[in-house]
Amino acid sequence: PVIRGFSDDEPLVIA
Amino acid sequence: MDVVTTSLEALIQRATNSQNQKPDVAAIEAFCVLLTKEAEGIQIGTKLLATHIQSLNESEALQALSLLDTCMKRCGPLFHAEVGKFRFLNEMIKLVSPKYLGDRTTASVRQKVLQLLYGWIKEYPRELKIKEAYEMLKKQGVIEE
Repeated sequence: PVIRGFSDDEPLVIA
Repeated sequence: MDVVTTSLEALIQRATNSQNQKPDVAAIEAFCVLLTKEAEGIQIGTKLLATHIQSLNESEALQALSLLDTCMKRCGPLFHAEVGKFRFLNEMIKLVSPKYLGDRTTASVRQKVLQLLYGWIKEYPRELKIKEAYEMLKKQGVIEE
């Protein structure tokens, strides 16, 4: 399971 | 729409209004205070900032970028941590990347975005994702050193 909560973030977009 | 969102929305509209002849210091101040005082204020505030920095109106975008930097200076580590997430940094990257919005963003907005990122790497070294984003922009040739 994805551990949601404090460090929830998205992947870095590549320019 | 809760009162915090509507208040923050009204304040950022004032603070970044393209008709502003000079910074609306009262609105800027109130935005920073409300953002740190209210629960969820930081999440709501960063979402609003992400939208306004992408305004097609250059004056609005530049004032939103200045407001963002003012908030970095005034709103403390919880705000730094929210801006230091890729979720937010990606919105700044899109402004300078030709793959996204780079081609319809003016040079002064693109330059301001890169200046902010560069300055934040030094100011907020604990936010490692800011440095990672900046290195990616260099690697992709968006930034020439």
